[in-house]
Amino acid sequence: QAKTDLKDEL
Amino acid sequence: MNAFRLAGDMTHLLSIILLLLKIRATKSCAGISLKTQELYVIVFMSRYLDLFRTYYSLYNSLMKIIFLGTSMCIVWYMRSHKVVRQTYNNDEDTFRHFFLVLPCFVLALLVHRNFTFIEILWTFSLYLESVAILPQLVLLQKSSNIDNLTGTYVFLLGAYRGLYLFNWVYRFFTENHRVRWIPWLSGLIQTAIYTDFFYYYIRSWKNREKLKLPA
Repeated sequence: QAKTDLKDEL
Repeated sequence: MNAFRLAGDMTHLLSIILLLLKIRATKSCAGISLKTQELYVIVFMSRYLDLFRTYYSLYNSLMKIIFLGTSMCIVWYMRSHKVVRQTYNNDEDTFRHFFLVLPCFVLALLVHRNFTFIEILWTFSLYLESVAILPQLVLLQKSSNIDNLTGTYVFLLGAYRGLYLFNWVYRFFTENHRVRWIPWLSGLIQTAIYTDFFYYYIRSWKNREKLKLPA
């Protein structure tokens, strides 16, 4: 889930 | 990670490093809007709250620390450095940037994906970043003489989010086909605000003439 909501971006 | 996003992050990093070098080398921040720099500190602080909570990768954590550190360093230089702060033109940097912070925060309270502390601040940071450049663009319109480093800084800062748009298209088709209106629209508006600047910047570059924005 975390991966998909773009939170892994800057 | 994809090429678009890496290019976007590197462009963003380059813009900030360029600005920091300009201020350090010339000991001047003429033509730079302190308000835009302050807005960016708020953007990074509200977006990178999860820095110590969620670990994605060394790259991700490192870049967050670099962005936070350099943006605060730039604000410190412009506010407190004995030489640099003399070169800050307060009465030209007139944009009431708190008129941007409040509406973005209220909008984040109204339009978000989940009503949690982290999510609201993350959404707020996206909305605020999309308008954070406005004080700088207003200042550039007043500047009769925009130096190359400042022009290049603004160009790179605008280009990075444009590259992120490609990154989102790529991720949509290669990952899970999830629609993400909030980052997408914020990024689109952010990039659209630069179109005017991009036009004059590219034209001045092609015609080898000084960059001048119409008042």
